[in-house]
Amino acid sequence: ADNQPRLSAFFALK
Amino acid sequence: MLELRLVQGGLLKKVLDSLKDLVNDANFDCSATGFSLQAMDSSHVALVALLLRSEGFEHYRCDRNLSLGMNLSNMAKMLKCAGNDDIVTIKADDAADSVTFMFESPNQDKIADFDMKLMDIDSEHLGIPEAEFQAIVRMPSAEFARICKDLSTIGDTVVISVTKEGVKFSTRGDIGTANIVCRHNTSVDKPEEATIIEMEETVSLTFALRYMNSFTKATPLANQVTISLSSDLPVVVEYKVAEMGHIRFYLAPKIEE
Repeated sequence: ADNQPRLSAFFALK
Repeated sequence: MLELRLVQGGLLKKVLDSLKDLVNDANFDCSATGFSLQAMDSSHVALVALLLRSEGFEHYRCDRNLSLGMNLSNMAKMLKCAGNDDIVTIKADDAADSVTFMFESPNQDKIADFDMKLMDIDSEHLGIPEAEFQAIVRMPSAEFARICKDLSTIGDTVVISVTKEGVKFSTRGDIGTANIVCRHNTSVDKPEEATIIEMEETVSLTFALRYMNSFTKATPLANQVTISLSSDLPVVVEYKVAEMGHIRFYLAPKIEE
C-alpha cells in the first residue's frame, strides 16, 4: 500500500 | 572450517519456525562473535535480525568469517527431522557448497546427518543504529500473540499507543472496532507474567497486523516479548533466545492517512 514505507526510508544500506 | 554444536538443538528448530514465513532465503553469517542473520521480507517492510552468541554453543569453531546462503524453508524441513531434545551440530568447510546438520539423540543411540545445498544470495544489509526509545513494553509473549491474532480478525492494522494509562492496541475494520489496553503490572506470581511499561514520552504508531502476526511465530522461544517504540521509527519486537542471543523483528510504521 502507498502508506507503507520500506525500511530503507529509515535505515541506510551498509 | 565451521563446526557449531548446540546442546539445546530444539532452540534452532524454534528459531527456524519463527523465520521461515517472513524470509525465503538468507545468509547466515558465522564469525568469532556468533551465528547471526539479517534479512528482510520480500517487500522490504520488515526485517529480522538473529544473533546466537558463540558462548551459547557447547563447541564453536569458526576459523574464518563465513556466510552460508540457505533456503529457510528447506533448512526448517531438515531441522524438523531432529528430535526436540537432540544435540544439533552445524558443519561446513570453508569453500563448501553444502552444509551438514548432525542430530544426536540425548543418549547417543541415534546419530543422523543431513546435507543441504547452499545457495548464492545477494542480500542487502541495513545499518541499524542503537536508538533511544520513547516507550518500551515488556509483556507475556503469549498475550501479545493472542492480541495480534484477535485484532487481525477485525482489522488489517494495529495502532499501538503507549500512555501513562498503559499500552493500547486498537484496530478497526468493516465490522467494527476493537481496543485492548494492558496496564503496567508487576504484582504477579511469576516474573514472566509481568507487564512492564517504561515510557519517556507518549507514542502512537500504526502497523500492518500481517507482519506482527508473523513475528509472533517466535512466541515458543521466550515467555516475554519486548516492544520498543519511537515516533517515526520502525518498531522493534524482540524475543530472547535462551541465554544465548535474541531474535529482533523490525517493522516500518504505516504513514497516517
